[in-house]
Amino acid sequence: SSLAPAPAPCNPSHFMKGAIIQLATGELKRVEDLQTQDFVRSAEVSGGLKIDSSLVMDIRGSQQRPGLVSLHFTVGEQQSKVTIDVPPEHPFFVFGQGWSSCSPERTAQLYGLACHHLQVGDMCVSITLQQQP
Amino acid sequence: NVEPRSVPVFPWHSLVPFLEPSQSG
Repeated sequence: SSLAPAPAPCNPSHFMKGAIIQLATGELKRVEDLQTQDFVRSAEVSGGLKIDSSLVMDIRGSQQRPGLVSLHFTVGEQQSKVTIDVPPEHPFFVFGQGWSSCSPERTAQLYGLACHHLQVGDMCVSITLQQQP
Repeated sequence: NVEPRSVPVFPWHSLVPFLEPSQSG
């Protein structure tokens, strides 16, 4: 007999409302209960990871991949420009605001996660490798 | 009796994007 490949999840299940998230402190929280401080504190104690602030500069439909949106960020103190293509329902965590996506309606349908509308000017939580001294 | 199912636990860093600033410049 042959083993069937495991079905790939349609959506990342860690964004599903009720998903259990482990912080770097060991504390467990539901994804919908996370707050900015949880990410900041986790990065502080994780060692090797650093929280960056990523400012949303532009949001537009992806030209290479129809159905996705291209998010243009400036990242960190260096304000490096980074562009990523994501589905419109993909949630980002905005400092002081919480979960936000380009399509809160789709996020609610697919994940059950309440979101704000992600907009240009929002400051998202992102991570990067901590630079060694 | 229903056996309790193991609940998946996800690490916090799986929720936020890893955005590596470019080293150029």
